[in-house]
Amino acid sequence: YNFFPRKLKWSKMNLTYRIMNYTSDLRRNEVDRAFRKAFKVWSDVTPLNFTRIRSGIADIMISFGTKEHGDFYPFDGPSGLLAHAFPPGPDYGGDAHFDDDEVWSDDSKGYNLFLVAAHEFGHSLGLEHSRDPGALMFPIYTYTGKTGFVLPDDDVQGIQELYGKSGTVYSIFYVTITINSPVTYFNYNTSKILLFCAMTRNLKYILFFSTRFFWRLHPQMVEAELVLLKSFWPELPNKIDAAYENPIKDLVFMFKGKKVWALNGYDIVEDFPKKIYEMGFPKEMKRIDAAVHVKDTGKTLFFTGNKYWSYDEEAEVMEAGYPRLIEEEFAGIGDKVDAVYERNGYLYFFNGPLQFEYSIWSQRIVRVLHTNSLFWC
Amino acid sequence: IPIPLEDSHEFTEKDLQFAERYLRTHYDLRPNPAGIMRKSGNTVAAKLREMQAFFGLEVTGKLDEETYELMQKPRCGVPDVGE
Repeated sequence: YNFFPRKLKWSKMNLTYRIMNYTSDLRRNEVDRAFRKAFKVWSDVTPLNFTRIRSGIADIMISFGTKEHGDFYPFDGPSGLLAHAFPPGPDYGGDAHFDDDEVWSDDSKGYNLFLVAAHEFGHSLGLEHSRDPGALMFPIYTYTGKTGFVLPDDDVQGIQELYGKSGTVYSIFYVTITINSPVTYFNYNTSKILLFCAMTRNLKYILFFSTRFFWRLHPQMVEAELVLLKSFWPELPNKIDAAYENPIKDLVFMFKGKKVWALNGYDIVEDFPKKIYEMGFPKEMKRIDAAVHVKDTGKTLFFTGNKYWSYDEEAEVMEAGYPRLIEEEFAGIGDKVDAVYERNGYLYFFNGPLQFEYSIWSQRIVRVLHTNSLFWC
Repeated sequence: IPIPLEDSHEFTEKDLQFAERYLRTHYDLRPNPAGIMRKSGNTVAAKLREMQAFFGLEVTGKLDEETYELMQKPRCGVPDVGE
């Protein structure tokens, strides 16, 4: 990794960005999401925070232009130069420009806007081009595939040398299983387990709930640590039915009966709990069995009884054409779901003593495990 | 600007202009007003060497097929080196 001369960097952690115009290649919300994800690549590994503003001068002004577009560094038509950005500083400092003679996409066609933006924002933050061909800051465009993007280590070291590592901010990703048996004699094999994965920036915990307690398990730990639920969230009821995290909004949603709570870290968001029918469920629905957010699609799947729903987090609406039968879409996992979580493009469905590893990409079950294999039992 | 060439490949005038523009944009090659000796650091050969070193190519200071091929790849407009 390399820095600009004089190691230019921002002297503050809270930065603003503004999207000045849009390419006609993508829908507006696709462009918004691509840039938001691109900033999150860097905020995930540093104390940096990025806030979008919609008027005035932001630290990082983002625009699409062609040929000479006002900064005397002209683009060159299709291909060749794709985008550029200026190192931290006043005026043009930090700004990122994208060549609108390119075809921008959110997949492998044309040039992936998220990938190019993540690279340009590296410049906006003070990273120059890296000589490491595997680095995000390597100057040549390479499409890295559809499944979850991971910032290469070369870039992590570079940006953390400029801004330090991130603090212990929790982001949480959930699995949902509910315990029916009393806590005192927790039996992995038969009881249902409520799990969620808490992820600090550099530590990854798995937390799982029982009626009044939850267990905290770090991947390198053998023994789970037992914590009283109300010591974290005093307002929450015991015996939660389901929970999931919305990484886009950095919110955690927890369900019990007909109510849903939204958590931001340790705080419960104002106006919650709400009724689940406000999300689009029928009024007569009594509870939700399990929920999982699928990062790549931006949709959250809710399972109740033998049916499941799909909720569009971006548009905040329930998708048309639901509910559908679980067995029709996820053949082989049974007709109910105790719990489900997503990791690296796989959904892990828990149903009684079994856990089904379902590939989102190939849309089929690729492995069947024991429910308690999560505890290395 | 005369560009040192590896004689294994025929480059057109247009190719050479592209290569010169590439080195100006990304390696700070500055134009040399006619008749004024250039500091060695700013010769085309030096810039080619810089680019070849940056990308891990064989460092010859001459435009060869592999170097030219790499110049063709879509990329970011920020210079690789220089102010």
